Amino acid sequence: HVDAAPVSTDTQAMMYLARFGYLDPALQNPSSGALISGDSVRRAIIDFQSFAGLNQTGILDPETSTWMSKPRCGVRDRVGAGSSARRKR
Amino acid sequence: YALQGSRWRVKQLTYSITKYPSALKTADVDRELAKAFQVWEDVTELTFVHLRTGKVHIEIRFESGEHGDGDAFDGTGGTLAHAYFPIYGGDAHFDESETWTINSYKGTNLFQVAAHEFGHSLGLSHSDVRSALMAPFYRGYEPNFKLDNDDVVAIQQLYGKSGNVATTTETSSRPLPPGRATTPRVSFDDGSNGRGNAELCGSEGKIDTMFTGPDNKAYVFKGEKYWKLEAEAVAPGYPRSIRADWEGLPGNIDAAFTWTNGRTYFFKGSRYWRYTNFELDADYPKDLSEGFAGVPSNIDTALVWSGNGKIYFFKGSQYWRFDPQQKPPIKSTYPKDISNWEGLPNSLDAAFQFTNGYSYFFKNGQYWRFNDRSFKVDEGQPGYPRPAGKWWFGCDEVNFKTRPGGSKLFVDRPHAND
Repeated sequence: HVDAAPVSTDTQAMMYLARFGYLDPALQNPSSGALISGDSVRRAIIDFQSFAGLNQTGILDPETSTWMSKPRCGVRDRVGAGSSARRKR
Repeated sequence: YALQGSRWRVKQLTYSITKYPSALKTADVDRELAKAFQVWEDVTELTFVHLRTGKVHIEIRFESGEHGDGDAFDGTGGTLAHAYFPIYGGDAHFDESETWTINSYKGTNLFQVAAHEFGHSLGLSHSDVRSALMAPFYRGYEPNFKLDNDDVVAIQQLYGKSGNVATTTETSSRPLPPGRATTPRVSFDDGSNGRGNAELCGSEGKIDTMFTGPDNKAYVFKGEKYWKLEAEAVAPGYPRSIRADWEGLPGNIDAAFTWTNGRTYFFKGSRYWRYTNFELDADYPKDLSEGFAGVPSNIDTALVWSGNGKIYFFKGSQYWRFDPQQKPPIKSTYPKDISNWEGLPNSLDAAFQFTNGYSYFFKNGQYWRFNDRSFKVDEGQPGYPRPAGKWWFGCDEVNFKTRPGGSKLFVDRPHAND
């Protein structure tokens, strides 16, 4: 498989976490200038690691990056309500 | 497992594939997606019906990049597909840029991804059980795919258990009729090849009617008996007695079809019978004039045509179109000549829409597949008509059969349904 968007950098990881519901979706747009605490990112990574069955380190380690780069379904892992829910246009 | 929070209120769901992938054959896509729906059908009370046109519950499309829903695909790899939960419409989109494959370790397995996406279409969110189908990550081709118990429990929370399957998908076919498993049935041993299909084979294989039931299985009725069809032959234990299994229904049926409401209608003479989930509805049979005004008595066959989802009745050299949403349901311009259906013979025995979305017509042991786009009998290799026994009923045809006209028709070894 070709990884269309391999996740190796912190920014890519944050965008991944935002896209699939682990972080505020506003972060999906880097130009938004939103600030987020390191603790929030750590919690989001732990949340993802838990979901993927990985060691829950809170660190973007190689195994976590590998799993973030895997081919996958485009539906969010964490499905919110209200404004963060998927909407059909 | 995780439930999103919405589900369908009906047990029979329709779907259509409005945009096919460019690299696979349409029939292959139809088959793989039907298999993907079957995964969920096997463990719930749900049934899925493939329609070619008209309004459906779940629309399926293969798209590239931005495709109108604000959730663009990203080329090969990455995101493979996405689907909407029931409350958002249930539609499923697949990334056309992926190398979709069938039964291959190369590329991305269409069946597995489709089964996952349809889980979303039915109301399942992603599971954190890595072995579950509803886990978000693609695991590669699994030749012996089995639904995980996590998935089974999840879907049964939403739609209940299948009548005969508890918590596994290892059983691929269900006894029939569902819900009547304890009812004594009469089965027949025809003493031929042990498959119970002898009466359906050869040029003597004339049948009364054929239809797709509410369980999405094909059924054949002939005389006092009926057969359920599996992938390549009749199901074990068939034929069975019509009178024993179908309360109130006589033998020698003229025609039958299952309507989009999941109800099955049988026609004989000037009367019709209606069944819901294989149970006769109250106050039936009724006279044709009570529900099918304008339809003649003693019809040859009827079908819900895959081309437009409307009901067609055939008799002799004529046909009638019946649209329940119109008043009157049959326009004054009917009947019309069957010759409008290019390539079909008059005086048909049976016709029905199969689960692959095609309409098939039967007469004197032969069958024709109709091409809804060109509006004529399909071309194929071999061409139509084909021997129904070999292609539908698993008959061990001899290598040469004599046509009524005396010419020889070569018949290959039977191997698969059309």
